[in-house]
Amino acid sequence: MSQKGGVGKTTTAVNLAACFATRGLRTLLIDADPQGAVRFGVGLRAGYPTAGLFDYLSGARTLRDILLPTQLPWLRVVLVGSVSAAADHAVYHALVAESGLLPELLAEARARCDVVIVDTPPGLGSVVRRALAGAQHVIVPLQCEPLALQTTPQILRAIQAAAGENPELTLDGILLTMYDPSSAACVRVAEYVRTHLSPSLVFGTMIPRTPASVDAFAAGQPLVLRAPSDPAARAYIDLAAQLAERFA
Amino acid sequence: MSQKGGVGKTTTAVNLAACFATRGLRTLLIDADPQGAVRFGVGLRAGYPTAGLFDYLSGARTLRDILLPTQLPWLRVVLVGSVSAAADHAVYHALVAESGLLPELLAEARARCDVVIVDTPPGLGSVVRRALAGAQHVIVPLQCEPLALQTTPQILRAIQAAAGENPELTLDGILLTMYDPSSAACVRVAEYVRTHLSPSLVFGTMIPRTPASVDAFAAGQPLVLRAPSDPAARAYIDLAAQLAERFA
Ligand SMILES: Nc1ncnc2c1ncn2[C@@H]1O[C@H](COP(=O)(O)OP(=O)(O)OP(=O)(O)O)[C@@H](O)[C@H]1O
Ligand SMILES: Nc1ncnc2c1ncn2[C@@H]1O[C@H](COP(=O)(O)OP(=O)(O)OP(=O)(O)O)[C@@H](O)[C@H]1O
Ligand SMILES: [Mg+2]
Ligand SMILES: [Mg+2]
Repeated sequence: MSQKGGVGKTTTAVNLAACFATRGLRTLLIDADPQGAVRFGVGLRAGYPTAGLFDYLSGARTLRDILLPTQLPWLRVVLVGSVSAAADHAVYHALVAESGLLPELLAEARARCDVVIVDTPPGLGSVVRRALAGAQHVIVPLQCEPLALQTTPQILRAIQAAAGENPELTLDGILLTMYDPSSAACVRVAEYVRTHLSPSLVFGTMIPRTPASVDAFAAGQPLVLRAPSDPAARAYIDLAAQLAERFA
Repeated sequence: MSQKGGVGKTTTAVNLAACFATRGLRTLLIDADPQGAVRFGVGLRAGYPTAGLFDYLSGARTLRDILLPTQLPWLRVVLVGSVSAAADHAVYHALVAESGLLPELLAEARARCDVVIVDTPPGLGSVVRRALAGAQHVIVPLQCEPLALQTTPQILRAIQAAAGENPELTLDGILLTMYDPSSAACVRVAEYVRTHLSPSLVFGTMIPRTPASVDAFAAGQPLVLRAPSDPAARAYIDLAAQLAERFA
């Protein structure tokens, strides 16, 4: 999760989920962002039921109704639901804020799966707060650009505040994304993060900026399945291996 | 504005504001995004009062308190205020939703200035709804990447719904941003937009992806002032000229 937009939250969620499922872990990927971008990342476009998280939280659907299979045997997905076709997301945000159902859903999902991954919207609103209340791990993608670095303290404060109420919550780390060694500003940001933050807070693995990462959404397939030898795919596969070891 | 994160909303707001001010128009730039990124774009970092929009909406400050001068004589800025230091933005979103003050502030500001520009957060929450209720013009930055294109219908639906309640509101156009001719996916997105949307809906001017655009935030100065001959700066200057003519 991150308060900054466009830093690779959805890309990271989709690819880690695909990696865990490929390793044989029963994985559930939940799209909690009313934009509903996960659908495009895993290729559940036309023809799939559109009911999802919003419809479960509003009582119109059960968990069983909204669990969707994907091309990977061990990966199931919960889309955000009919809210992504609405012109206004305020009802969704209020529903998440008022009902304690999101943390409950996460607890129920954790009982049935090995790993549950939640893609959150940008910002520090009710969805992020509720997701932090029900989570055990959190990863903060940090795009290697000056503005993303300047606003990072905000998400770290939010995680710290949430950890006060949810003792199970740990920050697994900051993940540097869209690393481009040809950009001086990008290299400076990565160096700054490495020298100013404790190594235990920043993953050694960096996700490079690659054209294949961008194409994956057009193709509707996780990058790690579509182009496993792409440098960004290899970095996600490597990260998933580290995390699987930590969680085991 | 745009529901998608990281597409160039703040970059566009900061640079158009700087262009209008340079052309001698009395310009006010309001940061309505609780992330508070405008502050980094115009270089109002340390030492400036942090009170802003949030403090005005909560009644703690008057409009005069929160109007800040910048290095440009005709550009004044309203920062988002003390919420950007908070761990949770839900109070801010509720304040904007419940109080009709944001549209009122825009009306009051329009009476004192030639141009008022509002930078909005990603998503379709209460801030976007209230800003649309008080606006006359809206520009939608569209990052030239497949995922940004796939979620664009959402913001167009929101603008259409808002125009039903605010007859003054017009969509000035979709602005293609971070255009990179070396990326095949990017070129495809730009071509798709040009062939599938009416030319009156898409600006002829495209903003290219340039390293100077990224650096500008580190330097705390609008790109058009820091590197006016940069291709992205020239595109913003060109766009501002077109808009100034339309508004006149
Ligand atoms: N490693 C990468 N290399 C190149 N492009 C990338 C990479 N990771 C993500 N992208 C692209 O950057 C854009 C933003 O990524 P993504 O949508 O995953 O970010 P996000 O943080 O989920 O955005 P939002 O704030 O809108 O939810 C997308 O167009 C995606 O294709
Ligand atoms: N033309 C450009 N070329 C290269 N980089 C750009 C360009 N425009 C913006 N950027 C960079 O892309 C990132 C996202 O831009 P920006 O923050 O303006 O988007 P935004 O839509 O306001 O994001 P958010 O959704 O978080 O508010 C920033 O790091 C910025 O420096
Ligand atoms: Mg996303
Ligand atoms: Mg912004």
